Amino acid sequence: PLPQVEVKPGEHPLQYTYSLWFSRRAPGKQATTQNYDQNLQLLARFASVEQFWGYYSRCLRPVDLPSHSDIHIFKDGIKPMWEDSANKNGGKWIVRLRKGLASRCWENMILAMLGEQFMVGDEICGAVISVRFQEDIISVWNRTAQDSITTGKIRDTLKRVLNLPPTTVMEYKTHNDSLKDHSSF
Amino acid sequence: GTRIIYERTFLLQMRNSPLAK
Repeated sequence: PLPQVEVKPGEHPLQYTYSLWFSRRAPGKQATTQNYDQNLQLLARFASVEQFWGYYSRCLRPVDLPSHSDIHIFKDGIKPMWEDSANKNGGKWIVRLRKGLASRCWENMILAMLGEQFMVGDEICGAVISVRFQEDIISVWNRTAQDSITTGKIRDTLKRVLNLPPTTVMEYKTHNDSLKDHSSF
Repeated sequence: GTRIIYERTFLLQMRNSPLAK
């Protein structure tokens, strides 16, 4: 286990410590658990609002990233993989965005998660922005796919904080189904 | 237990904090 992240005097602590991960898949290459794991890089960990902005300001925006890149912000100790014990019974809300919306929506998503706006206790595991050729995808992972009250609350909060057009399609997928069909989206 | 909740506007203000580097 990694050492605890220190919150310095004057900083505003977050409810949880988070890890910032980056991954990029070679286009056209079949995604497997093994190469996904190998491509996953831990960039930073943060436990306060100030530490988050310090890293985020130096991070590229989704709009600047090449296709097939993913940024993951997960609670410390949870690896952004379906197989992680926190994720294995979980699932995710998937929001597909047309190009041009991702940077704003992603920032709103992160701020809602760090600020504990979802009000679902420990259910949220993390969030991912996936930059693809024709669209960008935000997904929010939670622990218990079968808990429809929680997943409903997450959907409603997501709709509110992302401020999406009412026509935006949102889809829930269990990680178990993703494992079975070997595809994330 | 108690949760540490922050509003979006507050978090956005903190972006320019001298401690945020």
